[in-house]
Amino acid sequence: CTSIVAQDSNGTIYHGRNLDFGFEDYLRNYTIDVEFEKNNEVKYKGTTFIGYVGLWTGQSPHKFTVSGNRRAGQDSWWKSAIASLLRGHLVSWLIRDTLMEAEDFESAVLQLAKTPIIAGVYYIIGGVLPNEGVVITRDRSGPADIWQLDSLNEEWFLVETNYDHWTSPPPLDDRRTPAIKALNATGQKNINNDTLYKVLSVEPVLNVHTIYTTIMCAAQPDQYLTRIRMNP
Amino acid sequence: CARDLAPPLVRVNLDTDPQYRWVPALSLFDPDSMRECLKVIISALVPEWIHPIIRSLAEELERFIHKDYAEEIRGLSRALGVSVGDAFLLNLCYEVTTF
Repeated sequence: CTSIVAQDSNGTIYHGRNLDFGFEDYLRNYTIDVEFEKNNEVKYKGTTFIGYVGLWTGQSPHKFTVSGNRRAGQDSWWKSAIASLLRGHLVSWLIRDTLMEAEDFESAVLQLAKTPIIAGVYYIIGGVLPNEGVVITRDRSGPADIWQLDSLNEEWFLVETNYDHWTSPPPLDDRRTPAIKALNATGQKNINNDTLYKVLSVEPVLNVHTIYTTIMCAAQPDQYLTRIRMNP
Repeated sequence: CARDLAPPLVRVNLDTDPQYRWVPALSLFDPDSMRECLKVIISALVPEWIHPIIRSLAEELERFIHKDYAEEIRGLSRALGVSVGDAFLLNLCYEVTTF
């Protein structure tokens, strides 16, 4: 997966993600956008696969957006998975809980950082105010690292794939460098929903395992867009 | 890209019984194809020896997972005609890949 949170020159926060997984020939057919309604209003929205009740991509309108990326190799095998299942949240259910419960960006970050979960993950969160963008690197018990947008120091975007941001990605799976190059070529003043989609369409950021791309902006919730990616 | 497609947009009403929330969405898809997809994914990702353990846990889902999600999974299993254990395994599949 690749998730990007970026801020334009006016302080608007954009959030995009590519969901990469195996079984793409199956899962492209079962990808859905879901509006979760309560009291006849859309409480939150997300993208998932039919039959899978959790969310890896979602938006709470006018509050925050969130995506999750797999963090590989942090745990032992099935025994610990089953043991931890008895006391922790599934990663994707915590995203749903947070979309349902969190009142703003800050409380979403807190909930996603602190709630015990059964596996390590990267949570990428975007808000509605300048510099409201973070990548939380999660262990099962809590945050290993929280990495924030810092536009005053020209850090106007964060790119997270499936590796800790303070390490170098493996050369055979470096989607981070091409994404950063594409963002720098686009420039902060030109970043928007369309240009972020183009960044997420650069190979190998877009690759044979990419099932869908979603573009979100919590401040402009009607702009939520998902496209199922045909094999590039 | 002109070839890229928008997915179906479905609505899930959180005010309804969790067991029936996903039924309107499920009706958009062919259950036979979904069962085939579920079988392929589970058999590829989950070791065979795990299945009886998860099926046994699935009988008491509410004891260790959020009640609404447990009920949603029960509703999915009934609508798809698969065991609660298999529906639960499907919902563990993304996490499985992190181990």
